[in-house]
Amino acid sequence: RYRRFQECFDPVSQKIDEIYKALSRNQSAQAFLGADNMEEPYLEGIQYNCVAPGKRFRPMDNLSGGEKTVAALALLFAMHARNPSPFFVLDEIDAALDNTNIGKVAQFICDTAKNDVQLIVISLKEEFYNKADALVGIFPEPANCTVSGVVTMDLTKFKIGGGGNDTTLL
Amino acid sequence: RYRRFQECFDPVSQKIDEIYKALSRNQSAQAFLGADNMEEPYLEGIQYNCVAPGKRFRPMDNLSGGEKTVAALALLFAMHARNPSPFFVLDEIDAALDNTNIGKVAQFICDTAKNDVQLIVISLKEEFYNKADALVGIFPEPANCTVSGVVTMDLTKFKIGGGGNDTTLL
Amino acid sequence: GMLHTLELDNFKSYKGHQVIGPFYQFTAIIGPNGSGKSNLMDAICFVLGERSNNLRVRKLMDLIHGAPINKPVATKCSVTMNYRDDKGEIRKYCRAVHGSTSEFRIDGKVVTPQVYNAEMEEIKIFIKAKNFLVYQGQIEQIAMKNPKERTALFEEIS
Amino acid sequence: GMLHTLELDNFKSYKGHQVIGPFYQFTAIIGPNGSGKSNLMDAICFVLGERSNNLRVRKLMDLIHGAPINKPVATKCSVTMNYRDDKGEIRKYCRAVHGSTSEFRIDGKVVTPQVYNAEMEEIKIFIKAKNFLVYQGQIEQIAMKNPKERTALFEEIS
Ligand SMILES: Nc1ncnc2c1ncn2[C@@H]1O[C@H](COP(=O)(O)OP(=O)(O)OP(=O)(O)O)[C@@H](O)[C@H]1O
Ligand SMILES: Nc1ncnc2c1ncn2[C@@H]1O[C@H](COP(=O)(O)OP(=O)(O)OP(=O)(O)O)[C@@H](O)[C@H]1O
Ligand SMILES: [Mg+2]
Ligand SMILES: [Mg+2]
Repeated sequence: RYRRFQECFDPVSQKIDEIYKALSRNQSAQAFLGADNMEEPYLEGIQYNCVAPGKRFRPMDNLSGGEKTVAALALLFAMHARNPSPFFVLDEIDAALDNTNIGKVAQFICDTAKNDVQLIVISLKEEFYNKADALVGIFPEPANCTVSGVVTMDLTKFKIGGGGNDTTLL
Repeated sequence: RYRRFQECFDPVSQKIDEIYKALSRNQSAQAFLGADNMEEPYLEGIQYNCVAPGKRFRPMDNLSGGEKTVAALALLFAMHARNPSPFFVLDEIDAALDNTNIGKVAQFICDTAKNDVQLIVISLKEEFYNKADALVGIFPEPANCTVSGVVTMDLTKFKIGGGGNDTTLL
Repeated sequence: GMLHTLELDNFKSYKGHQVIGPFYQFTAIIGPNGSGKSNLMDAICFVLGERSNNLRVRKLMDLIHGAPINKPVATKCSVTMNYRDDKGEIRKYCRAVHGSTSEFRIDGKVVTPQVYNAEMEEIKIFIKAKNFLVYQGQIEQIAMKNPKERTALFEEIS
Repeated sequence: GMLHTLELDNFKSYKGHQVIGPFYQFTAIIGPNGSGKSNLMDAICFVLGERSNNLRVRKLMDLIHGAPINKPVATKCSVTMNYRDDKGEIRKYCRAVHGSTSEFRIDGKVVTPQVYNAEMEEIKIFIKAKNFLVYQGQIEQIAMKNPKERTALFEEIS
């Protein structure tokens, strides 16, 4: 049981710092995972701590809304290193992010999608979804009860020379 | 006790429909409040139901994220009719709203602020805060521990002829 | 592998038979408030085997189009995931609801929930761990789990 | 009446003495993630009499600047609300924390928490009902309260 747990825990705790640095696009950012009980980690808790760029080490409950979002994404993508599901589905994860962080997270998602993980995100913000390869547009059709219509749009045709910013969508 | 409760409840339940229509900018939107026990309302629950424009009557837990935000704001501003606090403080209430709803809610807040209630909102979205009379900008100052710097900017000078859209802020 | 297309039959706000996709490496779902974006995520979680309380309904019957206004248009609803595996072949995973029971099919053949779940784990989908799904409004809580909850998360994927 | 200016002394991320404002009829607080916007809302709720668990801290001492990194810069912190009443006069409501006790002052005079709270209710601020404050991430829950909770909310303001 110890061996199975360590096989899971080690790759994630090694990767989490690298992923948090990539999400924050800042080498001074740090993230660590530590087991309370080194001999039998599955019996006790696992601590998670992030040091946001430009800040000091402090308890996680001190983070602001946007800082928590970035910390959570780092943990999720680090766990993926150990348990590689074929795709991610993320529903409005950008709600608490300011424009700088939206750019960083969208770029990270874009880079991750290129490396063999499929990403499906729901977003209301153009700065986020204009980096996608394709859009699935949902619109309400006139009816008694809510009816959703669907339209799909391939963006790769518009992205001459990489980057997503020259596509003025919809 | 019944009298005191009714004095509170009646003005709110009369106002809620009007406020919900104003927030949705749509006369077909409806909102109602109803006490489970008409004789002694304080003993049981109060039902709250909203019918979003273009939809039918359905349970509140069926609403989407953005629809819940608008329903919650209607309730808050209706309660204000009964208990008029001097100001509101709202922290990123626009997180789940799409661009159309941001416009509607920001306009409603703007109109409400003109009628003797002071509004203080925290927002990350320019479409929301460009309608304000003044901005309080918070920025991180370089330091060991997070230190907040503050700068204030009066927008009323820029708003020749109403409307906030011609101000390209920060 | 990757998710190629989805087929929805009277699932939540999707009336009748709708094919959605194809999904690319990075796909964004966009649309106004209340249009049905999160319902599409519910469709994906439903076909992977998610329980009804995480699909924002009290019972599976409420997933049928029209149920919230007491006018369900049918007695069943279903979602099919057309999944392209690593060899490039399409496999069809389908889950349907008749009344209050679920039916699972792989490439058209009915299978037990256990077999279906085992096949899901074959393609590295652990619906209990959910470390690849983030529901609306839940992202911040993932960072704030308490240490014991975090251990449980690791146990799920080990 | 209305909130005119705020004076913060070593409150959360606000170091030293900072005067913030004046606040207009419609004021927006803006700034990047983690800069201190919600801390400013905490300062407003603190001076109105809010308890520590709604200020995102375990104990009042943690409100002092530097507490999260175990280097509090002072033994006390305080917030003063300069409130302009309906007649246009400025009233100073001040709450300070020394160690783990709160001290309340109105126009410079120390008062008991009960008198302070009564004065707040005079200007229609019912901190228990909180129907004029929405904390970050809480807006959707306001619509989803269960019927009994809603009744309790009405009882607070009646
Ligand atoms: N079984 C059903 N039949 C028909 N309509 C349904 C059904 N279940 C839910 N709905 C409707 O779907 C709508 C909600 O859709 P959804 O939550 O997907 O919106 P959304 O696009 O995610 O919006 P937001 O951007 O606000 O999060 C509601 O209006 C609800 O009434
Ligand atoms: N007592 C304190 N002394 C110094 N810094 C503090 C103190 N308490 C909290 N902080 C810091 O304040 C920051 C959080 O600020 P706040 O929550 O106000 O951010 P925000 O501007 O609301 O961000 P967001 O847009 O992400 O919600 C954290 O980085 C935290 O470490
Ligand atoms: Mg949604
Ligand atoms: Mg905040």
